[in-house]
Amino acid sequence: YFKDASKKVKNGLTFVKLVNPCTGEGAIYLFNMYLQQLFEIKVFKEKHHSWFINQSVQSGGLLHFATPMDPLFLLLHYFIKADKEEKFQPLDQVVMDDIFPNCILLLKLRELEKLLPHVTEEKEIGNKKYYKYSKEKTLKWLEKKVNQTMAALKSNKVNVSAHVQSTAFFSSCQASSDKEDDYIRYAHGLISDYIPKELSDDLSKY
Amino acid sequence: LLPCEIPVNRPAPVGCFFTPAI
Amino acid sequence: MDLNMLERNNTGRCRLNSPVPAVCRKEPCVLGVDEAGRGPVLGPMVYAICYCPLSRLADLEALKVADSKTLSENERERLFAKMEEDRDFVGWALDVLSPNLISTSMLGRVKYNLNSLSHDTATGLVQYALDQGVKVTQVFVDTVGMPEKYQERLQQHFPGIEVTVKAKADALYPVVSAASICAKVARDQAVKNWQFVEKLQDLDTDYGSGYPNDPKTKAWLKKHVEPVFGFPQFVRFSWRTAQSILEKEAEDVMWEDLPTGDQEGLGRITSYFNEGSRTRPRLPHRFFQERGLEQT
Repeated sequence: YFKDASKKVKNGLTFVKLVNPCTGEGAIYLFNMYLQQLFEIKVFKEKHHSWFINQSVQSGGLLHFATPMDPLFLLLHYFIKADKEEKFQPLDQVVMDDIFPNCILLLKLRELEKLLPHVTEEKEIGNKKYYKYSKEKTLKWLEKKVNQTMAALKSNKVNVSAHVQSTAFFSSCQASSDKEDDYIRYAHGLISDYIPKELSDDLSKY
Repeated sequence: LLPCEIPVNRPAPVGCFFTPAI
Repeated sequence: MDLNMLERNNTGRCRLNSPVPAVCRKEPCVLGVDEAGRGPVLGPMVYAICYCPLSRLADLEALKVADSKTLSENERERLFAKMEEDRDFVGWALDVLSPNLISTSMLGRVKYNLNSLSHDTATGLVQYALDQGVKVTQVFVDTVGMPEKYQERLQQHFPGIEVTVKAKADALYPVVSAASICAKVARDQAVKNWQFVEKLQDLDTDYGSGYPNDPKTKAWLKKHVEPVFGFPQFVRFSWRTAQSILEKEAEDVMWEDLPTGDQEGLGRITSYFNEGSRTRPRLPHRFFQERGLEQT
């Protein structure tokens, strides 16, 4: 899937350093130019692991996971940052970052026009669009994310119960023991790994 | 994925000695 | 002796036994316990019991099952065949402990040493005979470890039976010598027909007696050591002989529970007090922590 993507478009796949929308620090993402898709990279990094790979042993047990990610989480980071200026701005003045210059790749995403209205008010002046962060729209959009995440947690039988239980010993009937608000709390926590702290607090109130 | 670390990268007769099982 | 159950899976343990002679369920019987292959670094260790009615002890003796150590491999096999013929009054049972079972017991996180494994195996075989309805009244055991402790443990386990644990029991009691023959025949056959689970190319089976001081065995071990996998499972990894070759020829392996110097991540205790200096990084959500997943 990735391999043929990189064949079709010059440097079809690039690992880029972009902002982590939760912490504001840098993180590695994978950008698939061909499919115009953003992937977050998480690494499985427990100590004292090695691999058998075919007829060889490889030291170091790192395993990188590329997971499709909604780029709006990253765009949201820039809109919230730009919101201080309290005015509508063109996109290319919002999404810029001298620490992570590759953020302009986000502007190449085809679906952008469809995505932005989830989190911004927009104005069109002389067929140019100007955007401004909208908190209530964003909270409504995040609520959808939380509901989708809850559905996925249930269908994937993720153990969300409040008491600490190692996932290695999940009980077969744990779904019954997990109450609805355990799911909401868990889903909110998971989404909060992708949004700034104060938005997470607003979302929790919302 | 092994539960231990062998701090080298080298060929190993995995097919002869390692029979994965659940 | 039909060992094909062992040949199908020689990585655990397997129990073999003769039919129980009817007379052994009626008359008081004497039972002997002995083992073969305790010392070798290769192959299984075999525990055996042999039992017959007290009234037929002379017939067993007449089989010339003298001290099994003085018999050659062929003589043992011939004697075993004769015991099989006399199955109307002689019964036997074996427990074949594979080298893999021995190694994993001795090297497990919770150590299960060879003496305990031996004692438990012997006890299990005597219990097996009782469960089969054999009227055991006397048990004679060749000693492993401290005879007194062993005797005491066995006596406690089998209060209604007169237990005698003695060194060189196989030279003193014909029924122990008979057990020793069963054990040795089984071990010799298992070693001779060992099915290597590892599909090795240049495998030679000229490994000598399997005893650590046998030059052929030592040469065979040196030749078949594999730097990542160690040895075929025919080898007892827990034997000093094997371990010293691994230390020299094989790669290092680190396990998480090895006491390593760098307990990184544990700040000095004072650092937990002045919270300010230690920017507590926001931990990823439980979902990721439980799966060992981190941001890159």
